[in-house]
Amino acid sequence: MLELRLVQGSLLKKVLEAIKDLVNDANFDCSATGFSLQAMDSSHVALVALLLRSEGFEHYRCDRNLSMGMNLGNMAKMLKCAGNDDIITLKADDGSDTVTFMFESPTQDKISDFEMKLMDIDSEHLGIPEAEYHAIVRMPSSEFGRICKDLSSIGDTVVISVTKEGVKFSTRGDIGTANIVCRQNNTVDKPEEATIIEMTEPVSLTFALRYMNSFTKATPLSSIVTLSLSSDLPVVVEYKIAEMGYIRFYLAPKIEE
Amino acid sequence: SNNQKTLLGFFQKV
Repeated sequence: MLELRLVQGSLLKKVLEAIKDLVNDANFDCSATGFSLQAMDSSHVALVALLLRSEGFEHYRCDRNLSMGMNLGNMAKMLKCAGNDDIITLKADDGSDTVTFMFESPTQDKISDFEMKLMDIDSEHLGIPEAEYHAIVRMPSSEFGRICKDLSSIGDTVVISVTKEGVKFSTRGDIGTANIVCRQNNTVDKPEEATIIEMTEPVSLTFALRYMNSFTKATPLSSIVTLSLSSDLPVVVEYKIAEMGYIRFYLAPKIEE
Repeated sequence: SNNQKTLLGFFQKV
C-alpha cells in the first residue's frame, strides 16, 4: 500500500513538466527515504535524478519498496488536470497495475480521481559516485535559462569555461559567435540573485545546447541552479526543490573539436 | 553527432 500526500501539488506538476520531454518512460521508486526516479534519455547522453524526501510529504505511507513504471507524457497529462493550489495524493495498492492521482482543491469543494495504467519498464540504473568537482557555479536559474536560450539561437553547442574571473558561456554558428561572461557577484541584496564560483582548477567543457535547454524547464522549481564541472566528468545541473529534495541532470560532454 | 560522449563511458550500470 502506497499513499503519498503532497500539499504543494504544484511541485509535482512542475517536476513532470521539467522531465517529460527528456525521458518518455521511467520507474518511480518509493521507499522509506522518499519518492525518487533515475532515468536516461534514449541516447544515453543525459540522465535525470529526482528525489522528493518522505519528510516533505504531509502524509507518506510506503509499506514496502515499490517501483512504478509510468509514461511521463501520460502522467503529465493527468497532473495538468490538477489546479496549481491543489493537494495531490498518489495511491497504489500492492500488486496493482494502476496508480491513482487524487486532487483536492484547497477549500475541499472539488475532489478528483485520475487512475493511470502502470507499465513494465526495463530501466537501466547507473551508479553515480560522489565526486569532487573542479568548479561549482551557483547562479540564478532564470539567468542560466536565458543564456541557454539566447545561445541556442546562434549555435548548437555551448562551451562552459570557469576561471577565477568568472564563468563564460560561448557558442559559434553559421551567423557568428557569442560569448557571455558572468562574474562572481555575491554582494547583491538577495541571495538568489548571486553568482558564486568555487573553483579548485579551471575547467572548460563543451555540451549540446539542446539538452541544456531541456534541463532549464526545471527553472520554475528553484530560483537557483548549480552547475558542477570537472574536466573528466559529465556536468551536473541541479535545481534544489525547497524542503523536499532535488532534480539533477547529468550531461555527457562533447569531444572538443 | 558522433563527437558526443555518452554517460556509459563515465558511470557503471548497476
